[in-house]
Amino acid sequence: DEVFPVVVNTWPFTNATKTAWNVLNNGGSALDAVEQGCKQCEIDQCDGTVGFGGSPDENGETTLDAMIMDGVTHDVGSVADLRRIKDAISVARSVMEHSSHTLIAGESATNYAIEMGFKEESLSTNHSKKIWEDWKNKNCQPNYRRNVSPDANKSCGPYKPTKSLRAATHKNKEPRFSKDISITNHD
Amino acid sequence: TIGMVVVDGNGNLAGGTSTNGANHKVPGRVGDSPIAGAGAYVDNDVGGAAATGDGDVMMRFLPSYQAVESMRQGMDPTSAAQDAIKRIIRFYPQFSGALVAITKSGSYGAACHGFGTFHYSVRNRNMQNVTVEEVPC
Repeated sequence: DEVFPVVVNTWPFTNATKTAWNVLNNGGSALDAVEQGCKQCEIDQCDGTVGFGGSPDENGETTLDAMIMDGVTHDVGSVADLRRIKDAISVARSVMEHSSHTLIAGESATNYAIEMGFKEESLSTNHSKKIWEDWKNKNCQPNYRRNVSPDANKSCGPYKPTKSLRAATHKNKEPRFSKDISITNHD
Repeated sequence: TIGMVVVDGNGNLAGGTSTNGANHKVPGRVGDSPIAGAGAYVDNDVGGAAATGDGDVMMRFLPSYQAVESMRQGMDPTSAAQDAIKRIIRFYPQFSGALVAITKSGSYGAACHGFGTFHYSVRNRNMQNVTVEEVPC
């Protein structure tokens, strides 16, 4: 039996679901609901995994990725490694609606967003700075680098590639690190 | 990350994701979220799916696309999500991630691996409020 409209999202981010539902109830489209629902999570900084002030990179900077897809037309808009712009999902929708591209990344995505009227501001917070400082104080652990010198399992960078890697077999390469993926650290 | 799929009152679908990625990532690293077919995927003729977890792995398997294509072949959403996850853990048994899937008529399901229990949010016209569902991994 058909039970739409329906909103479903990963994780118990109920405020985002509620926002999307309200958009539908007010006559908005599925695209409107997805944009506003995800935007709510960006505002709420859901679990620290969405929006500004979370998941700092090795340099302590928070960057954002977002994507929106239209099931009717197969249109897609995405931004990746977006810097200093909070409204990632809305920039993604802008890419879909105001360009013929699918994905814009990095500093150029920031420039695109500014050109389209989005506000440039820092994505760091005292919380994200603390996360980064704690990581640095723990010798940069955990760490996604591998097959590098100095040993990324013990030391901070800068790193250089291990010279003998190309002669290594599949078995003696360092295994892929993913132990730190959890409810509060994920894509 | 949030990954979301919506079927509106006209039966039209949209999907999306938003994330700040993994803690302590190498600068410039991008996960699965902004990749269509990986972070999310929708097709009005079938349904949609959205993924969450270890994006470096998920973007190698396009699990959202896989789940939608499995539903196109007749699988229910839960089975489609489970199948997409199984294809990942065959290569990466330590993988942590989850997938939600929904058909164009509004039936939904989820599957996960490595999280213990995975919780996700749903609202449809038969519910009075947003409901948090859970699935064992």
